[in-house]
Amino acid sequence: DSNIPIVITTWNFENSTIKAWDILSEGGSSLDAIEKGATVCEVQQCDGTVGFGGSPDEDGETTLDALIMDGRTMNVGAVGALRRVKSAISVARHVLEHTKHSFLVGDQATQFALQMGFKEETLVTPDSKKLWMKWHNEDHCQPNFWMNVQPNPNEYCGPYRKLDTHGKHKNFYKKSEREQKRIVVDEFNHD
Amino acid sequence: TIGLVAVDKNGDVAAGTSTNGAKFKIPGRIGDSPIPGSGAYADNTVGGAAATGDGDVMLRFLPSFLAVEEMRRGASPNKAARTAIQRIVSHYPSFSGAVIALTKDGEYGAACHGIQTFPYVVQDNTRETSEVISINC
Repeated sequence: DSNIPIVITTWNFENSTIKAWDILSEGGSSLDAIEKGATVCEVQQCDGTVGFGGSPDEDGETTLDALIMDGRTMNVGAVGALRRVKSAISVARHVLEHTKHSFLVGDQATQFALQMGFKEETLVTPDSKKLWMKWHNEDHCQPNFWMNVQPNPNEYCGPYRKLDTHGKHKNFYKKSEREQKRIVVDEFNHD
Repeated sequence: TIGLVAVDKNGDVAAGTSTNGAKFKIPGRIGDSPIPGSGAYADNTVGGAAATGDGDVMLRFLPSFLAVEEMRRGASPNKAARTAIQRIVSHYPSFSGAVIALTKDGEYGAACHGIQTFPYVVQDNTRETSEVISINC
């Protein structure tokens, strides 16, 4: 027995699920349900893990990644490190529908979005700026994702230069990458 | 990240993700979310899946693709998601993340590791409202 239409979503983002379901229950397509459902999270900044004003990078900038895949055609549209455009999933949908490519990244993805009529605006908010300021100034850039560089990334901010892991510093980091403690993933910090 | 998988009334499957990534990432870094087969995957002949968690690790194992392929081999969504998670855990025991999976017929499931509980949301014709399902990892 078939139980369709249906939508499932990760985490506790009910408003996105409700939007996707509204589209499906009215006879809309699964692609529309995915795009519009994800858009709700981008607008509502779900737990700070989706959309503008969350998860600043080391420079304090928020960039966005999104993917949409059509299981009927196996076509894909995706954007990575999208800068200064809020509607990442919709830009990904435009990659799917208006290009023969699958994946655009960075500033060039932004230029594509602008050609498609999207608005360019900052993704930094007072909250994300405050978060970054605390990490940089009070927490001394901890945690971060660097290894085998100096100054010691476990204590200091960058800029970093590479450590000679075969020379006099070869025992500086004894743990392999696999053994090293990974960044804590929880409901407020995840891909 | 939000990951979504849907099947519409025509039986067409789609999946997707949207995220702002990890906090304090090195500029230019992307995780698993926008990678087809990693963040999400969909195939009308089987179903779809989506993943969330530590993207630097997850993208090395294409967990969404693996979950869909396991369902193609006859696994239930729960089992398929568990297999995808276990593949990562066998290499990275301290990894944290989760996978949700949905068949083209509307059967669903999830698995997780490294976090206490993982919630996901389901809405279909059997429910009047959306339901949050929490699984222990």
